[in-house]
Amino acid sequence: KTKQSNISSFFTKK
Amino acid sequence: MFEARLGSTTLLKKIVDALREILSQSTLDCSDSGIQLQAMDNSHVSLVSMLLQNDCFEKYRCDRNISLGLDLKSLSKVLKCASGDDAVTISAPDKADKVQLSFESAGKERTADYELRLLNLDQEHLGIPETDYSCVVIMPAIEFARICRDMTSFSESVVIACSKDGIKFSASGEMGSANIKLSQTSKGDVDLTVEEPVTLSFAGRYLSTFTRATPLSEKVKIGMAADVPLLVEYPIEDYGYIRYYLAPKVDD
Repeated sequence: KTKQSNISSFFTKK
Repeated sequence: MFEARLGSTTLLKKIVDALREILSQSTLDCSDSGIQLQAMDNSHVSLVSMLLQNDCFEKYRCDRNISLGLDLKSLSKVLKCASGDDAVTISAPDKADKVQLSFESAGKERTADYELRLLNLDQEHLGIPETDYSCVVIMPAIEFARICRDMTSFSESVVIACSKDGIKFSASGEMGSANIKLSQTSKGDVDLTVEEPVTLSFAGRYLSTFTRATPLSEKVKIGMAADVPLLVEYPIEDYGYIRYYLAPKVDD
């Protein structure tokens, strides 16, 4: 079973 | 004052078509060096990053940095009013609440001006780190679009496995399964650079949305590395790019 990850968790907030 | 003139409206139409399914509204960040856009889709699963360098334009002037918040559906409606071979000038004064689009026919006998209300969008900008992708694949953009379309009729998830042997797309659902493998050819239409094999799972719906950019470029570049978002990059002639990043599906 897989779940969709969130893109912002991979990139740093500016 | 901001003013940017493109020799052909077709390029702008293709760019807006590549963006508007994934983003309903977005901000164009204009500076002396060109126009940039960065935005996440509403579900925060993917991110789009676009660059158009100033040398893309026949004329480009940007006295101070300006952000143009646009409704892409409205922009698309305005672009429908123009012929592909019209020249288009986008302009806005420094503290604008509207942007002007002026179209001039190839023979200069017809001009048409449209104003679009600007939106004040509060957009979060993310820092995208330089990534050393373990697998980089360059393939015909039409082939990638076809594969994404074929995969999504089988399953919501698409598994992409890349190794030195080739890139394999797989989807498995209630009706059955689909597997498509592309190998590097001597013709050079599929080019693989693989440091380490990578297998990741993605939402096919988003992959299909990215292929709206297909008319922009003959080739698409795909970058993959373990546990990082997929990169799908379409060059915009020699002047820029649209890059889509898609967060992988992870084990629950």
